Amino acid sequence: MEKKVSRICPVSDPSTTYFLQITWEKDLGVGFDVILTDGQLAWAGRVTEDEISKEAADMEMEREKYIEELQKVLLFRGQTDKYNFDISKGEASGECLNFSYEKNLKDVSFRLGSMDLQAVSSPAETIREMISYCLHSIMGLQTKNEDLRKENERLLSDVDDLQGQLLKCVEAKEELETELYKRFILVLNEKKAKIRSLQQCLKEAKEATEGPTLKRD
Amino acid sequence: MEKKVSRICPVSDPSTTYFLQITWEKDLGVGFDVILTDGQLAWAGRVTEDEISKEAADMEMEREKYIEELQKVLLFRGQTDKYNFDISKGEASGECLNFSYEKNLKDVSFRLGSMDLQAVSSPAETIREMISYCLHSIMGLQTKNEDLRKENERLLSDVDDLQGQLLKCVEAKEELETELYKRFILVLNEKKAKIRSLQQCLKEAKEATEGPTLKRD
Amino acid sequence: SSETKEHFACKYDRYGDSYTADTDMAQLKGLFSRMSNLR
Repeated sequence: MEKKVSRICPVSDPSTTYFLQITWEKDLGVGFDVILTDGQLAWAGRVTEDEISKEAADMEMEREKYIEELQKVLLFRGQTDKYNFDISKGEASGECLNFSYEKNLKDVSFRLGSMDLQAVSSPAETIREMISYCLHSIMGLQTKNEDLRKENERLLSDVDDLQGQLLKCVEAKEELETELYKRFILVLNEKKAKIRSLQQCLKEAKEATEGPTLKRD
Repeated sequence: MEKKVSRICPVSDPSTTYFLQITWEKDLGVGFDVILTDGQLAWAGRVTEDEISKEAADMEMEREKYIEELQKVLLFRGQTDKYNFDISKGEASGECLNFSYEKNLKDVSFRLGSMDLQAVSSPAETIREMISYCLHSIMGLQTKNEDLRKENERLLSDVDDLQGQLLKCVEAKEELETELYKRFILVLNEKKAKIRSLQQCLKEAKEATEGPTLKRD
Repeated sequence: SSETKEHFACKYDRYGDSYTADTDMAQLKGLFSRMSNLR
């Protein structure tokens, strides 16, 4: 079960603060429960799947599109300035309250939905549950934060390690090249020395051969 | 200004839930405000710096140590099972309420502090502020979460990049080594061929020289 | 013996590489690895 608690200020009385709690199963489109409280009293109601379909049909809006709009306005997944809420109390007793929500377009706004909420018998219990839910969310987020922070630290150290290894690898590659060339030069120069000495021997051998022949000539 | 909201169940009536809000400036030791609410009514009070010093002295506990204990019990920074809370209502009117907190040791618990709280005139306002603070904390943590998650993603891609670069570097090193050896072998074998041919020439030259001499001999 | 030394000195350079026999990857690697760290 999913829950979302938000702070709203009704357009008809922006100075007052209400807290809106939406509870739903996986898909908002199969219906959702609404709780509204001003910190003292609380009202509750439910929007059923059929009412959602009827509302979408009345607005000649595709059902999926309409549910998307509901998610934006009620779960605050859209731009908050594009949506308004309004609350009007039925009788003075405050037993019943009408809650409506609308979308602002440029110069016009159209109602996305409205519903009558009934006062709950024990508002204190409802408020306690709402605050407990908030504290539970805070704990969950703090734990998630801590996990992410630790994961970050681990990744940072991985990045450090890899940068170190990469540096070492680059150095090792340069060193390998230098070392191989050094060895190759030594071995090659041995051959060159050998060639020089053989050429010298050959030269002398030729002189030795040509020498007597020259004399005889 | 720092704030902490927690859910507590008084030992004398574990089935009831209260919410404890502690507000303090940087250092808890310079005093703190307490608000307690059951979701309907609310009580408030303050513990001053002097009262903290007096309490520590009465317990013959070093002030710093005492403040540490206060942080653990009131800000839930310790093990929650080591601390208890208790609430007792003064008159029936609920105007005044005594709030106490104690530390459990093995088979004994000692009181860390107690204070009288006065009922607030507008509990709804206090409760609204508490819920608003919780929602504000949730938003802050969600933002922090999002930042950490993005940072995580960035670091993960850095790790991927570095692993790719390291792999490339290792391959480049192996390739370099193979290439250099191939070239070295070509050049070296050229020289060896030269040496073989020089040795062959020298051998023939010597035979040519020794040939006639041999005949003459 | 000095003869043996003489014999090998004709055929191999001071690092043990033959003057005349062609070398290959394995031999050259072995040769280089036997050449102590030249630093």
